Amino acid sequence: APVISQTAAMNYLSQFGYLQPMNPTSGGIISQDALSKAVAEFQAFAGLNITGDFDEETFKLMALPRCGVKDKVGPGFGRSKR
Amino acid sequence: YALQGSRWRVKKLTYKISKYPRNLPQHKVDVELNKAFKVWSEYTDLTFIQKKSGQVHIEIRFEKGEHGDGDPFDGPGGTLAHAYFPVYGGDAHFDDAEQWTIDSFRGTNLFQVAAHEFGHSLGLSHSDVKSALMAPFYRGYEPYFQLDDDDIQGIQSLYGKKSVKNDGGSGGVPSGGGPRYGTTTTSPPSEEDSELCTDPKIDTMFNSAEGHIYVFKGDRYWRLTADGVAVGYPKLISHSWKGLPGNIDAAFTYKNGKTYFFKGSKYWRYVGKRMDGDYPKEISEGFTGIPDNIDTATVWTGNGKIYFYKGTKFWRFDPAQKPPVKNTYPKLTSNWEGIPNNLDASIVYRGYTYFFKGDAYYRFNDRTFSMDIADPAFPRSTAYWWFGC
Repeated sequence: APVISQTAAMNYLSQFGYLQPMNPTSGGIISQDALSKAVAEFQAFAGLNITGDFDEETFKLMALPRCGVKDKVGPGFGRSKR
Repeated sequence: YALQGSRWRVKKLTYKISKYPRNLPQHKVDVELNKAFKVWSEYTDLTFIQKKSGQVHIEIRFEKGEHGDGDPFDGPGGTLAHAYFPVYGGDAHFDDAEQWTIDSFRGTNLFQVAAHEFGHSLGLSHSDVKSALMAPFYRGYEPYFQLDDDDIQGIQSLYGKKSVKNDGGSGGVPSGGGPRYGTTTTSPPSEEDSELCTDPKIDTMFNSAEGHIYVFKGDRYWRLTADGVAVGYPKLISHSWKGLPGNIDAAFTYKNGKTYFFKGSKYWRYVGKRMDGDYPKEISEGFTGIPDNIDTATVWTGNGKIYFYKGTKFWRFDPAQKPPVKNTYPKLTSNWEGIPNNLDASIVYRGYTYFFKGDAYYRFNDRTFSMDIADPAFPRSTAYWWFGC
């Protein structure tokens, strides 16, 4: 059974680099497309079936203990040198 | 595997466990973390030395909740640990709310998690290969842990393969049953800590017309990259800039693409690495109004004029004016808030002017026309931020 909520799952995607951090000025709204894309990216990275939906398998994996470093490390991550 | 984009420039790395976990004896933690580093040194020429005090490359701490880096731990389960890539310092933090264990199916295996985190400390990102150590999810205790091929390829792409060791055979030739490690490295780091790491005080630094940044120190020079010193340096100044002596005082490349070097009472002009005429000449002839034995010089992007610094004073030189130095100069560098006296070097980089003195550097803010002294980050370590130490 899923062990984390959808809100927690969205926070998870944000924390590990799949979703842009919530913007408080826009009320923290994320489009369904963006969310689905983020879920699909996470599923692809984790080797799950790519559905773009929060399915049980996805929730279960998100509940596993893991490293706190982002999975997606791109430009803008961290502070620039010098 | 995935690379973050930074790596250490030295092969000998030091680490320190600044804060031990609450539930394990310190000597056992030492052994497990040493084993975790060995996972990576087994396949590369990296070596890891534990220190008990002083400055180190990788600092290790066991912490609970918020612990000062803005990335708080979340208690048992969830996030177990995090680590910083080389460009951000390489430190590794472990959540002390976890039940860290050794050789046990209970709790969370310290060795495995540490080996994973140290992968980040060395420049590896998360892998999407499930069997890889650098996959982000904790898989439970594995009594017969082995590093995955994916991890081996990743670490060797950063630090090269482990060198062939002479096995003592006759004539120093490895015997038929010798090691099976490859002999080539993809991008080997420096042999040892660069001289610039142990003594970062430099003579001068300048931008070339081709867009490179060069550092001169004594009779040798280095080229800098975005994250440290380029492979293959230092080289001898006299081998590349024929006719140029060592111990240069100052250098800059003007908007005509020519590079000027200053030492004592003389200066030299080069196009690239070719001397541009009959040099040296007297500073008093080519740069009337500028004193001998200057500390540093730089071309300010704001107005294209050349600024010379010596001791507590600076001069502005405009080749288009007669006289090129107005009689209101020299002025005191203390007019620019925060700029130190007796500078070693200066350079324009990405729109900012940087000043170097001793082992530290300062950033000049062109908009406020003062040093960024309000930013507590300055002065910063030149060795760390410029030389990749």
